[in-house]
Amino acid sequence: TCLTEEQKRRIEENRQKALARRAERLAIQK
Amino acid sequence: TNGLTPHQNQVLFLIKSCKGSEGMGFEELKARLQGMNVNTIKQALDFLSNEGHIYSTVDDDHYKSTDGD
Repeated sequence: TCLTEEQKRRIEENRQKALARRAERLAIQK
Repeated sequence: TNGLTPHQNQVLFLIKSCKGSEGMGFEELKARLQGMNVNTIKQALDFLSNEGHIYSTVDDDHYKSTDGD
């Protein structure tokens, strides 16, 4: 599939937000 | 265990198995999880998203996993 630059930017932004949420949840569990 | 319910694990496993850059669409998930209630799938997606296991890609109906990519 061929993604536009805007789609790639959106995907990367969402990935970073999800990684931050994951790290936050793991920190709470400890 | 990883703290997820069997349903949540099933959904996450499928999303992880999809390697395309757009991730897996809701319709495909539904088709592959025949027998699982649509609301159960949506609840699992919400939970996994809140926990940072998955994120939406090109639109709010496509998901990828944060693990191993």
